[in-house]
Amino acid sequence: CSESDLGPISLNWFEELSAEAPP
Amino acid sequence: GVAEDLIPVLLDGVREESLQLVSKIKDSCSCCAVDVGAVWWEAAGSRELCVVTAGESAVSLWRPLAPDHWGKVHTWQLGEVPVIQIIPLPDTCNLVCIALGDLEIGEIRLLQVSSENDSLKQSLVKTGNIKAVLGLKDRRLVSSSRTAHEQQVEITSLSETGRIKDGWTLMPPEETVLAFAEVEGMGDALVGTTTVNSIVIWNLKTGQLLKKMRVGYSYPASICHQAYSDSGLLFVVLSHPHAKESESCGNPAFRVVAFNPRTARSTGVMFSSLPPGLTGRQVPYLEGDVKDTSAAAVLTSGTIAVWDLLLGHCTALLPPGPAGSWALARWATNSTCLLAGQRDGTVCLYRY
Repeated sequence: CSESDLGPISLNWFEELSAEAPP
Repeated sequence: GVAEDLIPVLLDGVREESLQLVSKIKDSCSCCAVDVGAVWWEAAGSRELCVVTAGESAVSLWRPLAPDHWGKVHTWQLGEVPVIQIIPLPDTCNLVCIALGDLEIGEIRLLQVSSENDSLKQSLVKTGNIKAVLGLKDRRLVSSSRTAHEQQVEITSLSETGRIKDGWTLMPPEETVLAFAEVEGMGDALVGTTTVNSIVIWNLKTGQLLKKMRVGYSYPASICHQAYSDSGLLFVVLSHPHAKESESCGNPAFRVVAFNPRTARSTGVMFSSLPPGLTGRQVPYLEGDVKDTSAAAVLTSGTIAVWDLLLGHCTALLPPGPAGSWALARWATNSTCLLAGQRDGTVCLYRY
């Protein structure tokens, strides 16, 4: 799969989603 | 064209060489076998890999006595509520965890042997209308349960001696969670699959629900077995117990799907289909087990099939023997040993 199929990829997705999600 | 290339090619030689019978356990009790598993057990200073067999009303521990010979060392008698499954607890020793219930799980128990007087002990971990449960690393259990109005997703932390140490809840999604999987190499991440075919991601430590992603409508009722994170993508091994044959990719029993957790977009990476000749409506698989990159499942025909999930190939088939059909297929602590069980209590250990 390529990045264009899946959208921009972040290596730190877990930390970023944890910072954004409601506590 | 690409999908057609993924349909497995089976060679007779591969089937015969991939699984080697190592030993056999035959339980003399005539109870109907409901599950089998492997557990580390330490006694008299030595730690061994033992086999656990579960019937509806009793659970037995078997230890290796000699090559090709197993001895039953403990049998826990359960009450009127039947045993439904053994819940493997990774990285634990001298602890057997089981689920009991009628149609659904009603309680979870721990079975142990007292270090003081060698008596057999049972302790209640949880009761409720439990829809899914999984043993996690570091002696933790995650379960989803339903009350009349809401769903609770709960972590229970156990001590080395099997006492409940701590417990906390994870934020539940609206729909019922049917299965859980730890994310390999990411200690605080947990995924689950739900009744409406979504994947949810939690932060185990904070309890936050981080993301909900659609699996897609092509293969309903997906069950997650394993997940790992690599290069910013979340790879999830899904099975489709009720998959229908499709022209594009055969009859996939297992799929590896890559999700981008940032965008919730996904793409199929690998299909592991039923072997040619076994496809069709009459042979969806009954139940499966995934360890490392290997999957094993019992087909409704009574055959056990084994797949290499990274290759998308069926690598071994165990047809029903003269004694009857296979009913259970479980990996021991890793995917080099397959436990194959029949309803009459016979368990065969195969080296893979």
